[in-house]
Amino acid sequence: FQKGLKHDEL
Amino acid sequence: LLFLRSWSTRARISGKSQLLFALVFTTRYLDLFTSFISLYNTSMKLIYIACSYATVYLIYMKFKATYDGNHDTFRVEFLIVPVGGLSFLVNHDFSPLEILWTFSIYLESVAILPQLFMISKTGEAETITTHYLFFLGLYRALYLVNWIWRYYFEGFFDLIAVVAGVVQTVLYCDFFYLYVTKVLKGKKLSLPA
Repeated sequence: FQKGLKHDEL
Repeated sequence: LLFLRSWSTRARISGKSQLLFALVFTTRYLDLFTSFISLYNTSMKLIYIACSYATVYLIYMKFKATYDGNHDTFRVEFLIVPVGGLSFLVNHDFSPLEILWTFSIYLESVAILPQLFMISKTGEAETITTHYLFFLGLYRALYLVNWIWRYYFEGFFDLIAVVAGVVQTVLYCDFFYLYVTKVLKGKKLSLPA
């Protein structure tokens, strides 16, 4: 399971 | 609002739009497993996912008898296939999680089309449905203000989210116009034949 970018918005 | 609406007859809510929203939240919030931002962020993600599936359940299972399937005829594959292709081509990072996030952003911007199509077919919408649509559109429209703010004060800019957010808001504009000119003046939203 590869990590994605950090998205802080909903 | 949708929950309340589902409990009365002839909801005229597009089950297809709600299915798309469930897919949107599922593919976007997979980062629940990989990154933690805040308690608020995590709980809202869980609430969004739970509510979207509960709504789909209500429409297709519990209140199947009152679901207006004959008017909910938008072909969702015409949205999912191009959006899926685009998310592979234009993304921030070619990784599974990131492609799914991009897919959800693109899909959200057009997920309301089955609902708008349904209204254009039936030529009218219940007032509570229009309130729901208005606030759903307002939610992303307010993000536009937030993004301008974040660009100036935090140097934050996410082109994919911004373009999709603009597209999404534009799709609602026609509806916003009807909402302000008709619904807010106490009239029912009905389109000329």
